[in-house]
Amino acid sequence: STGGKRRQQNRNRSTPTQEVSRGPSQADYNGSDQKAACRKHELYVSFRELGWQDWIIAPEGYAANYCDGECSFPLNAHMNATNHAIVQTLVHLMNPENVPKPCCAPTKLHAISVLYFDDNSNVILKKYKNMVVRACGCH
Amino acid sequence: LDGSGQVHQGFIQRRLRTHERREMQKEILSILGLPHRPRPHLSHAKYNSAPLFMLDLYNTISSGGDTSRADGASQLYEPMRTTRSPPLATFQEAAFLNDADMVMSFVNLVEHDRELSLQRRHHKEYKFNLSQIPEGEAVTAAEFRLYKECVSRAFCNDTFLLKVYQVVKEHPDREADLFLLESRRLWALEEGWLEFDITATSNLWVMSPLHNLGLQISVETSSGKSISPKDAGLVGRDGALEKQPFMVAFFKVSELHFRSAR
Repeated sequence: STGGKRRQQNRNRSTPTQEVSRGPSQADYNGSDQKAACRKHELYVSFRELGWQDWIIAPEGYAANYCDGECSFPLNAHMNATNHAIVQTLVHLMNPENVPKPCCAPTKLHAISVLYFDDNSNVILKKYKNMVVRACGCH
Repeated sequence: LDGSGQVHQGFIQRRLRTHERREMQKEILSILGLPHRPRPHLSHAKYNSAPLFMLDLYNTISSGGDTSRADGASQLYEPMRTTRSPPLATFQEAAFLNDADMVMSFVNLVEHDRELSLQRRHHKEYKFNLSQIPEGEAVTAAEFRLYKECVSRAFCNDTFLLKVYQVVKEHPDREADLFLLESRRLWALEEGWLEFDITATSNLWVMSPLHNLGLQISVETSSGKSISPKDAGLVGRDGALEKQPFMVAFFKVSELHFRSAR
Protein backbone atom coordinates (compact mmCIF):
# COMPACT_ATOMS: atom_id res chain seq x y z
CA SER A 1 0.00 0.00 0.00
CA THR A 2 1.54 3.30 -1.03
CA GLY A 3 -1.05 5.60 0.59
CA GLY A 4 -2.35 8.91 -0.67
CA LYS A 5 0.41 10.99 0.90
CA ARG A 6 3.19 9.07 -0.81
CA ARG A 7 1.39 9.15 -4.15
CA GLN A 8 1.20 12.90 -3.78
CA GLN A 9 4.96 13.08 -3.16
CA ASN A 10 5.67 11.04 -6.25
CA ARG A 11 3.49 13.27 -8.34
CA ASN A 12 5.49 16.27 -7.16
CA ARG A 13 8.73 14.51 -8.06
CA SER A 14 7.38 14.30 -11.59
CA THR A 15 9.45 11.88 -13.73
CA PRO A 16 8.26 8.39 -12.82
CA THR A 17 4.56 9.16 -12.73
CA GLN A 18 4.81 11.16 -15.90
CA GLU A 19 6.28 8.08 -17.51
CA VAL A 20 3.26 6.13 -16.34
CA SER A 21 0.89 8.54 -17.93
CA ARG A 22 2.72 8.65 -21.22
CA GLY A 23 3.87 5.01 -21.18
CA PRO A 24 4.37 3.43 -24.58
CA SER A 25 1.20 2.18 -26.12
CA GLN A 26 0.59 -1.27 -27.60
CA ALA A 27 1.15 0.29 -31.01
CA ASP A 28 4.67 1.35 -30.02
CA TYR A 29 5.58 -2.26 -29.25
CA ASN A 30 4.26 -3.40 -32.56
CA GLY A 31 6.66 -1.01 -34.22
CA SER A 32 10.41 -0.60 -33.79
CA ASP A 33 10.40 -1.23 -30.00
CA GLN A 34 9.17 -4.77 -30.54
CA LYS A 35 12.71 -5.69 -31.57
CA ALA A 36 13.99 -4.80 -28.12
CA ALA A 37 11.17 -6.52 -26.25
CA CYS A 38 11.95 -9.52 -24.12
CA ARG A 39 11.92 -12.65 -26.25
CA LYS A 40 13.63 -15.95 -26.89
CA HIS A 41 16.68 -15.96 -29.15
CA GLU A 42 18.06 -19.09 -30.73
CA LEU A 43 21.52 -20.26 -29.82
CA TYR A 44 22.68 -23.67 -30.99
CA VAL A 45 25.46 -25.35 -29.02
CA SER A 46 27.14 -27.63 -31.53
CA PHE A 47 29.06 -30.58 -30.06
CA ARG A 48 30.26 -31.27 -33.60
CA GLU A 49 31.75 -27.76 -33.88
CA LEU A 50 33.47 -28.31 -30.55
CA GLY A 51 35.13 -31.40 -32.03
CA TRP A 52 33.50 -33.69 -29.49
CA GLN A 53 32.19 -36.36 -31.83
CA ASP A 54 34.74 -38.85 -30.60
CA TRP A 55 32.98 -39.07 -27.24
CA ILE A 56 29.49 -37.58 -27.64
CA ILE A 57 27.41 -40.05 -29.62
CA ALA A 58 24.20 -38.04 -29.67
CA PRO A 59 22.94 -35.40 -30.16
CA GLU A 60 25.20 -33.43 -32.50
CA GLY A 61 24.24 -30.34 -30.52
CA TYR A 62 21.22 -28.73 -28.95
CA ALA A 63 19.20 -25.53 -29.22
CA ALA A 64 20.16 -23.99 -25.88
CA ASN A 65 18.55 -20.60 -26.63
CA TYR A 66 18.67 -17.54 -24.42
CA CYS A 67 16.43 -14.65 -23.33
CA ASP A 68 17.12 -11.04 -24.16
CA GLY A 69 15.20 -7.80 -24.38
CA GLU A 70 13.59 -5.04 -22.39
CA CYS A 71 10.85 -5.50 -19.86
CA SER A 72 9.17 -2.10 -20.01
CA PHE A 73 5.76 -0.75 -19.16
CA PRO A 74 3.11 -1.86 -20.08
CA LEU A 75 3.91 -5.50 -19.45
CA ASN A 76 0.93 -6.83 -21.34
CA ALA A 77 2.95 -6.16 -24.47
CA HIS A 78 5.28 -8.94 -23.35
CA MET A 79 4.23 -12.54 -23.58
CA ASN A 80 4.70 -14.70 -20.49
CA ALA A 81 5.17 -11.85 -18.01
CA THR A 82 4.74 -13.25 -14.53
CA ASN A 83 2.39 -11.67 -12.00
CA HIS A 84 5.37 -10.74 -9.95
CA ALA A 85 6.85 -8.88 -12.93
CA ILE A 86 3.84 -6.54 -12.88
CA VAL A 87 4.47 -5.74 -9.22
CA GLN A 88 8.17 -5.30 -9.96
CA THR A 89 7.36 -2.85 -12.78
CA LEU A 90 5.04 -0.79 -10.62
CA VAL A 91 7.58 -0.54 -7.81
CA HIS A 92 10.29 0.31 -10.33
CA LEU A 93 8.15 3.13 -11.72
CA MET A 94 7.73 4.51 -8.22
CA ASN A 95 11.38 4.20 -7.32
CA PRO A 96 13.37 3.80 -10.55
CA GLU A 97 16.74 4.52 -9.02
CA ASN A 98 16.61 1.83 -6.37
CA VAL A 99 14.35 -0.85 -7.78
CA PRO A 100 15.27 -2.53 -11.07
CA LYS A 101 12.89 -3.37 -13.86
CA PRO A 102 11.76 -6.98 -14.20
CA CYS A 103 14.27 -9.26 -15.88
CA CYS A 104 13.88 -10.96 -19.20
CA ALA A 105 14.38 -14.56 -18.09
CA PRO A 106 13.34 -18.12 -18.97
CA THR A 107 9.81 -18.98 -17.89
CA LYS A 108 9.81 -22.50 -19.38
CA LEU A 109 12.81 -24.83 -19.42
CA HIS A 110 13.09 -28.29 -20.86
CA ALA A 111 15.44 -31.24 -20.53
CA ILE A 112 17.76 -32.84 -23.05
CA SER A 113 19.39 -36.25 -23.06
CA VAL A 114 23.03 -36.73 -23.96
CA LEU A 115 24.63 -40.03 -24.94
CA TYR A 116 28.37 -40.22 -24.48
CA PHE A 117 31.37 -42.45 -23.80
CA ASP A 118 33.35 -42.19 -20.57
CA ASP A 119 37.08 -42.82 -20.24
CA ASN A 120 36.49 -46.59 -19.94
CA SER A 121 34.45 -46.73 -23.16
CA ASN A 122 31.32 -47.37 -21.12
CA VAL A 123 28.33 -45.46 -22.48
CA ILE A 124 26.25 -43.00 -20.44
CA LEU A 125 22.79 -41.73 -21.29
CA LYS A 126 22.00 -38.83 -19.03
CA LYS A 127 18.99 -36.58 -18.74
CA TYR A 128 19.88 -32.94 -18.06
CA LYS A 129 16.99 -30.99 -16.60
CA ASN A 130 16.38 -27.31 -17.36
CA MET A 131 18.85 -27.17 -20.24
CA VAL A 132 16.74 -25.72 -23.03
CA VAL A 133 14.87 -22.41 -22.88
CA ARG A 134 11.42 -23.06 -24.30
CA ALA A 135 9.93 -19.65 -23.45
CA CYS A 136 11.14 -16.31 -22.12
CA GLY A 137 9.21 -13.75 -20.18
CA CYS A 138 9.49 -10.84 -17.82
CA HIS A 139 10.03 -11.84 -14.22
CA LEU B 1 22.52 -15.20 -34.75
CA ASP B 2 18.98 -14.70 -33.57
CA GLY B 3 16.03 -16.78 -34.76
CA SER B 4 15.61 -14.92 -38.04
CA GLY B 5 19.24 -15.43 -39.00
CA GLN B 6 20.12 -11.81 -38.26
CA VAL B 7 23.26 -11.02 -36.32
CA HIS B 8 22.21 -9.75 -32.90
CA GLN B 9 23.14 -6.13 -32.44
CA GLY B 10 24.62 -6.69 -29.01
CA PHE B 11 27.26 -9.11 -30.26
CA ILE B 12 30.58 -8.50 -31.88
CA GLN B 13 31.35 -11.00 -34.58
CA ARG B 14 34.71 -12.64 -34.25
CA ARG B 15 36.28 -16.05 -34.06
CA LEU B 16 37.14 -17.31 -30.60
CA ARG B 17 40.81 -17.42 -29.71
CA THR B 18 42.23 -20.83 -28.79
CA HIS B 19 42.16 -20.20 -25.06
CA GLU B 20 38.65 -18.75 -25.27
CA ARG B 21 37.52 -21.81 -27.16
CA ARG B 22 39.08 -23.98 -24.47
CA GLU B 23 37.33 -21.95 -21.74
CA MET B 24 34.05 -22.29 -23.61
CA GLN B 25 34.53 -26.06 -23.82
CA LYS B 26 35.32 -26.14 -20.10
CA GLU B 27 32.10 -24.26 -19.31
CA ILE B 28 29.98 -26.63 -21.39
CA LEU B 29 31.69 -29.64 -19.79
CA SER B 30 30.82 -28.11 -16.44
CA ILE B 31 27.16 -27.83 -17.48
CA LEU B 32 27.31 -31.53 -18.38
CA GLY B 33 28.76 -32.25 -14.95
CA LEU B 34 32.07 -33.60 -16.26
CA PRO B 35 35.44 -32.75 -14.72
CA HIS B 36 37.24 -33.21 -18.03
CA ARG B 37 36.67 -34.29 -21.59
CA PRO B 38 36.40 -38.12 -21.68
CA ARG B 39 39.04 -39.92 -23.77
CA PRO B 40 37.52 -43.29 -24.63
CA HIS B 41 39.54 -46.00 -26.40
CA LEU B 42 37.38 -46.54 -29.42
CA SER B 43 39.23 -48.99 -31.64
CA HIS B 44 36.22 -51.33 -31.74
CA ALA B 45 34.03 -49.95 -28.98
CA LYS B 46 31.98 -47.70 -31.24
CA TYR B 47 30.53 -50.67 -33.16
CA ASN B 48 29.91 -52.68 -30.03
CA SER B 49 26.51 -53.88 -28.83
CA ALA B 50 26.42 -51.56 -25.80
CA PRO B 51 26.54 -48.23 -27.70
CA LEU B 52 23.96 -49.55 -30.16
CA PHE B 53 21.67 -50.57 -27.32
CA MET B 54 22.14 -47.17 -25.70
CA LEU B 55 21.40 -45.44 -28.99
CA ASP B 56 18.11 -47.34 -29.10
CA LEU B 57 17.27 -46.06 -25.62
CA TYR B 58 18.27 -42.54 -26.67
CA ASN B 59 15.97 -42.71 -29.68
CA THR B 60 13.16 -44.00 -27.46
CA ILE B 61 13.55 -40.93 -25.28
CA SER B 62 13.92 -38.56 -28.21
CA SER B 63 10.79 -39.80 -29.95
CA GLY B 64 8.89 -39.39 -26.69
CA GLY B 65 8.82 -35.62 -26.89
CA ASP B 66 12.31 -34.82 -25.74
CA THR B 67 13.85 -31.68 -27.18
CA SER B 68 16.98 -33.42 -28.42
CA ARG B 69 16.87 -34.52 -32.01
CA ALA B 70 16.29 -38.19 -32.67
CA ASP B 71 18.36 -37.96 -35.83
CA GLY B 72 21.14 -36.25 -33.95
CA ALA B 73 23.29 -39.35 -33.52
CA SER B 74 26.75 -39.07 -34.93
CA GLN B 75 27.01 -40.29 -38.45
CA LEU B 76 29.34 -43.08 -37.49
CA TYR B 77 26.40 -45.00 -36.05
CA GLU B 78 24.13 -44.70 -39.06
CA PRO B 79 25.40 -47.71 -41.07
CA MET B 80 25.16 -49.98 -38.02
CA ARG B 81 21.66 -48.85 -37.19
CA THR B 82 20.33 -49.73 -40.61
CA THR B 83 21.80 -53.24 -40.62
CA ARG B 84 20.72 -54.14 -37.12
CA SER B 85 17.41 -55.73 -36.26
CA PRO B 86 15.39 -56.21 -34.17
CA PRO B 87 15.72 -53.25 -31.79
CA LEU B 88 17.59 -54.13 -28.63
CA ALA B 89 15.57 -52.03 -26.22
CA THR B 90 12.43 -53.81 -24.99
CA PHE B 91 9.31 -52.58 -23.24
CA GLN B 92 10.93 -53.43 -19.93
CA GLU B 93 13.80 -51.06 -20.67
CA ALA B 94 11.31 -48.37 -21.70
CA ALA B 95 9.67 -48.72 -18.28
CA PHE B 96 13.02 -48.46 -16.49
CA LEU B 97 13.90 -45.54 -18.70
CA ASN B 98 10.87 -43.47 -17.68
CA ASP B 99 12.00 -43.65 -14.10
CA ALA B 100 15.72 -43.16 -14.68
CA ASP B 101 17.85 -40.02 -14.55
CA MET B 102 20.84 -41.83 -16.00
CA VAL B 103 21.47 -45.08 -17.86
CA MET B 104 24.93 -46.55 -18.21
CA SER B 105 26.22 -49.52 -20.17
CA PHE B 106 29.39 -51.37 -19.23
CA VAL B 107 31.65 -53.34 -21.53
CA ASN B 108 33.05 -56.69 -20.46
CA LEU B 109 36.64 -56.18 -19.33
CA VAL B 110 37.70 -59.84 -19.52
CA GLU B 111 39.91 -60.16 -22.58
CA HIS B 112 41.42 -63.59 -22.04
CA ASP B 113 39.97 -66.75 -20.55
CA ARG B 114 41.66 -67.78 -17.33
CA GLU B 115 42.68 -71.33 -16.60
CA LEU B 116 39.85 -72.59 -14.38
CA SER B 117 39.50 -75.99 -12.71
CA LEU B 118 38.53 -79.05 -14.73
CA GLN B 119 35.03 -78.89 -13.32
CA ARG B 120 34.67 -75.27 -14.41
CA ARG B 121 36.68 -75.41 -17.61
CA HIS B 122 33.66 -74.30 -19.66
CA HIS B 123 32.74 -71.41 -17.37
CA LYS B 124 33.04 -67.92 -18.87
CA GLU B 125 33.94 -64.87 -16.82
CA TYR B 126 32.67 -61.29 -17.14
CA LYS B 127 33.88 -58.18 -15.34
CA PHE B 128 32.52 -54.65 -15.41
CA ASN B 129 34.00 -51.41 -14.11
CA LEU B 130 31.40 -49.62 -12.01
CA SER B 131 33.87 -47.30 -10.34
CA GLN B 132 33.06 -44.17 -12.36
CA ILE B 133 29.46 -43.71 -11.30
CA PRO B 134 28.79 -40.15 -10.14
CA GLU B 135 28.01 -39.73 -6.45
CA GLY B 136 24.39 -39.65 -5.46
CA GLU B 137 23.24 -41.98 -8.26
CA ALA B 138 21.40 -45.07 -6.99
CA VAL B 139 20.88 -48.19 -9.10
CA THR B 140 17.17 -48.81 -9.73
CA ALA B 141 17.64 -51.71 -12.16
CA ALA B 142 20.51 -53.58 -13.79
CA GLU B 143 20.70 -56.25 -16.45
CA PHE B 144 23.36 -58.57 -17.75
CA ARG B 145 22.73 -59.17 -21.45
CA LEU B 146 23.94 -62.08 -23.56
CA TYR B 147 23.17 -62.77 -27.20
CA LYS B 148 22.18 -66.29 -28.18
CA GLU B 149 22.40 -67.50 -31.77
CA CYS B 150 20.47 -70.42 -33.21
CA VAL B 151 22.38 -73.69 -32.97
CA SER B 152 21.48 -75.16 -36.32
CA ARG B 153 23.21 -78.49 -35.82
CA ALA B 154 21.05 -79.25 -32.76
CA PHE B 155 17.65 -80.92 -32.79
CA CYS B 156 14.59 -78.70 -32.57
CA ASN B 157 13.65 -79.87 -29.09
CA ASP B 158 17.18 -79.76 -27.65
CA THR B 159 17.50 -77.54 -24.62
CA PHE B 160 20.37 -76.15 -22.57
CA LEU B 161 20.52 -75.03 -18.97
CA LEU B 162 22.27 -71.69 -18.60
CA LYS B 163 23.37 -70.62 -15.12
CA VAL B 164 24.53 -67.13 -14.17
CA TYR B 165 26.64 -66.76 -11.03
CA GLN B 166 28.01 -63.86 -9.03
CA VAL B 167 31.63 -64.42 -7.95
CA VAL B 168 31.47 -63.94 -4.19
CA LYS B 169 35.03 -64.65 -3.09
CA GLU B 170 38.28 -65.62 -4.77
CA HIS B 171 40.88 -67.93 -3.22
CA PRO B 172 44.52 -68.34 -4.26
CA ASP B 173 44.52 -72.12 -3.80
CA ARG B 174 41.04 -73.20 -4.78
CA GLU B 175 38.02 -72.31 -6.87
CA ALA B 176 36.14 -69.07 -6.28
CA ASP B 177 32.94 -69.11 -4.28
CA LEU B 178 29.96 -68.56 -6.56
CA PHE B 179 26.41 -67.48 -5.84
CA LEU B 180 23.78 -68.65 -8.31
CA LEU B 181 21.81 -65.65 -9.52
CA GLU B 182 19.60 -67.35 -12.09
CA SER B 183 19.27 -70.53 -14.11
CA ARG B 184 17.32 -70.58 -17.35
CA ARG B 185 16.40 -73.26 -19.86
CA LEU B 186 17.10 -72.27 -23.46
CA TRP B 187 15.89 -73.84 -26.70
CA ALA B 188 18.70 -74.70 -29.10
CA LEU B 189 16.96 -72.93 -31.96
CA GLU B 190 16.05 -69.72 -30.13
CA GLU B 191 17.91 -66.55 -31.09
CA GLY B 192 18.07 -63.12 -29.52
CA TRP B 193 19.11 -61.19 -26.43
CA LEU B 194 18.86 -62.83 -23.01
CA GLU B 195 18.41 -60.47 -20.07
CA PHE B 196 19.32 -61.33 -16.50
CA ASP B 197 18.34 -59.17 -13.56
CA ILE B 198 21.46 -58.29 -11.57
CA THR B 199 20.06 -55.27 -9.70
CA ALA B 200 21.00 -56.51 -6.22
CA THR B 201 24.49 -57.53 -7.37
CA SER B 202 25.08 -54.15 -9.02
CA ASN B 203 24.00 -52.30 -5.89
CA LEU B 204 26.51 -54.32 -3.90
CA TRP B 205 29.25 -53.55 -6.44
CA VAL B 206 28.47 -49.80 -6.37
CA MET B 207 28.39 -49.64 -2.58
CA SER B 208 31.35 -51.94 -2.08
CA PRO B 209 33.70 -52.01 -5.12
CA LEU B 210 35.92 -54.63 -3.41
CA HIS B 211 33.08 -57.10 -3.83
CA ASN B 212 33.00 -56.55 -7.58
CA LEU B 213 34.59 -59.83 -8.68
CA GLY B 214 32.42 -60.21 -11.75
CA LEU B 215 30.05 -62.86 -13.05
CA GLN B 216 30.45 -66.37 -14.41
CA ILE B 217 28.18 -68.43 -16.62
CA SER B 218 27.96 -72.17 -17.25
CA VAL B 219 25.93 -74.23 -19.73
CA GLU B 220 24.73 -77.81 -19.48
CA THR B 221 22.92 -80.01 -21.95
CA SER B 222 19.57 -81.55 -21.02
CA SER B 223 21.48 -84.68 -19.98
CA GLY B 224 23.56 -82.64 -17.51
CA LYS B 225 26.81 -82.55 -19.49
CA SER B 226 28.81 -79.34 -19.18
CA ILE B 227 29.49 -77.71 -22.56
CA SER B 228 31.08 -74.52 -23.81
CA PRO B 229 28.66 -71.55 -23.97
CA LYS B 230 29.73 -71.14 -27.59
CA ASP B 231 28.36 -74.60 -28.42
CA ALA B 232 25.01 -73.48 -27.03
CA GLY B 233 25.06 -70.47 -29.38
CA LEU B 234 26.04 -67.87 -26.79
CA VAL B 235 28.14 -65.17 -28.44
CA GLY B 236 31.50 -64.48 -26.83
CA ARG B 237 34.53 -62.32 -27.56
CA ASP B 238 35.18 -63.96 -30.92
CA GLY B 239 31.60 -63.28 -32.08
CA ALA B 240 30.10 -60.29 -33.89
CA LEU B 241 30.76 -56.91 -32.24
CA GLU B 242 27.09 -55.96 -32.16
CA LYS B 243 26.30 -59.18 -30.25
CA GLN B 244 28.91 -58.84 -27.51
CA PRO B 245 27.75 -59.37 -23.91
CA PHE B 246 27.40 -56.26 -21.78
CA MET B 247 25.76 -54.90 -18.68
CA VAL B 248 23.32 -52.01 -18.39
CA ALA B 249 22.27 -50.14 -15.27
CA PHE B 250 19.52 -47.58 -14.66
CA PHE B 251 20.11 -44.88 -12.06
CA LYS B 252 18.04 -42.39 -10.15
CA VAL B 253 19.53 -39.34 -8.49
CA SER B 254 19.19 -40.01 -4.78
CA GLU B 255 20.30 -36.60 -3.58
CA LEU B 256 20.26 -33.02 -4.78
CA HIS B 257 23.30 -31.93 -6.76
CA PHE B 258 24.71 -28.47 -6.44
CA ARG B 259 27.39 -27.39 -8.87
CA SER B 260 30.32 -26.10 -6.91
CA ALA B 261 31.34 -22.49 -7.36
CA ARG B 262 34.12 -21.98 -9.88
